[in-house]
Amino acid sequence: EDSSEDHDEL
Amino acid sequence: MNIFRLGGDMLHVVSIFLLLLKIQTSHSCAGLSLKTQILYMVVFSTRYLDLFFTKPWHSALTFYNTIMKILFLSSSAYTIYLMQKRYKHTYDKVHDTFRIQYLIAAAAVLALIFHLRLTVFEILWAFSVFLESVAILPQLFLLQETGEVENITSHYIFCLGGYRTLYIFNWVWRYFTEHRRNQWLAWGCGTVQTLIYADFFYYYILSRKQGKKLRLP
Repeated sequence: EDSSEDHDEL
Repeated sequence: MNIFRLGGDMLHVVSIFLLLLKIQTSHSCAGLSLKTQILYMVVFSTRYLDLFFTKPWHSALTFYNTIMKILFLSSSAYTIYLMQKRYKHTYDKVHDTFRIQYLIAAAAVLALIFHLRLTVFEILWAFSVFLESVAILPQLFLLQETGEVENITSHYIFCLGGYRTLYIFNWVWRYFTEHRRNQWLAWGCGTVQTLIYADFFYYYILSRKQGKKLRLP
């Protein structure tokens, strides 16, 4: 699972 | 991207614009907490480390995020520069005495206990989320110390609170439309943060209704 997917907000 | 998220981000941009407008037009940073601004700088610089690893053109959303991250980081640094250098003589150092080292320490401890994955990147991200939820406290503390609040400063905090509120709607929206279930950290801290603003909202709306300047008890 790509962790950047979890943090796609500001 | 949904309307709540976009609206929230836009309010965040407006709040930064108001803050800089206030400093530039009045040639003063009176009533503003440098400690809150420093906390935001710490929040942005620990959260946006992915700027170094993400290709901005990966997708439209990444591009949008990259622009916003750079905007938040640079405006935050510029605000600190204005407060610490150019308008230093107007800075209310005597009343801006909130001990931010406790907030930073508490956020660090919480981040070491609660994080999504055990990596430096994820722990710093969690730290930034915990710290952001309390970053406005020195500003509210300063307003309470000095009693009266300038209109533009209250608009600034109002916009920041509005941005947080819209983010909650955004999370509810994404929970149902994208089935995002693993964001408990951002949701929990975001809710705490919004509750801190709610108290300010109450007095803000009261002062609007009475057509008076905002006064905190």
